[in-house]
Amino acid sequence: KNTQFNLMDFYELI
Amino acid sequence: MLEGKFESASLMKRLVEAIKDSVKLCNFNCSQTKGITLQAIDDSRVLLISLKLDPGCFEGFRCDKNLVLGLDLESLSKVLKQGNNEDYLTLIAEDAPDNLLVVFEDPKKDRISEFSLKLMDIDSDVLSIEDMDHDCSITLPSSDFAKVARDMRTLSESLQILVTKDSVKFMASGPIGTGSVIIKAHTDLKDGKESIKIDLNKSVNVTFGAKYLNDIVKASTLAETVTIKLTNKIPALFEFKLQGGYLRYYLAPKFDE
Repeated sequence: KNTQFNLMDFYELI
Repeated sequence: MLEGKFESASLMKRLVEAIKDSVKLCNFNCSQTKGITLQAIDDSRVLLISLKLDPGCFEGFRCDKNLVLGLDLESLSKVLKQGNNEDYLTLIAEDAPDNLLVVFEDPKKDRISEFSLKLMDIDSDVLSIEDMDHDCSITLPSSDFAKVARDMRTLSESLQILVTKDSVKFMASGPIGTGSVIIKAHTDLKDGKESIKIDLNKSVNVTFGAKYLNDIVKASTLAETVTIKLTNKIPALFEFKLQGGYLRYYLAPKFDE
């Protein structure tokens, strides 16, 4: 099953 | 005061149509040196949009003080539809604006339409995205990519992209069956924009939500080619170059659970 990554897992909040 | 005049309204009309289904509320940042920039993330936090319109994108651009214009893209779209593609479009805002003035001028100058759009305070997350090296970069006609994304969505909610040295394979597998499209690198000597270029450091196998890809390809009206930068397990970059700027989409991949 494919699950969707979240961009917050990669990038930091400024 | 901000005054940005576009040679034709069509660029702004196409830009808003390309992003309004992904994000509803956006802050447009305006500055004399950078022109207009925007970063917005969709509600599911899977797709990020980054827009840059350098002052060179405008026929005339003046911004005395840095401004943030909080806009509802649905509303902006309604206003932009009032103008014709060939009209001059000017965006005007005061230094501490409550409204954005949108002015269309018929190139023959016999008709001027003016709309005032209410601005909003939008609290939005801003993410730091640094330029990074990707495992591969593909440049292809944006209409070709749009067709693959739209066609394959009818088969599956996910689209798998496999990149090897000289080909890109798109694969979808769903309840009615499976499908694949392979495109190979080639150089079109007559029309460079029809070429397909693949630069590969490492082969890539990534899967994306077909819904998001279908949102991204709405930008294919803005540029004849799209550059896709992929790395395994890292958000992909889809770039549509504009004259003096860009529209970029960053899309998080899916992963096997």
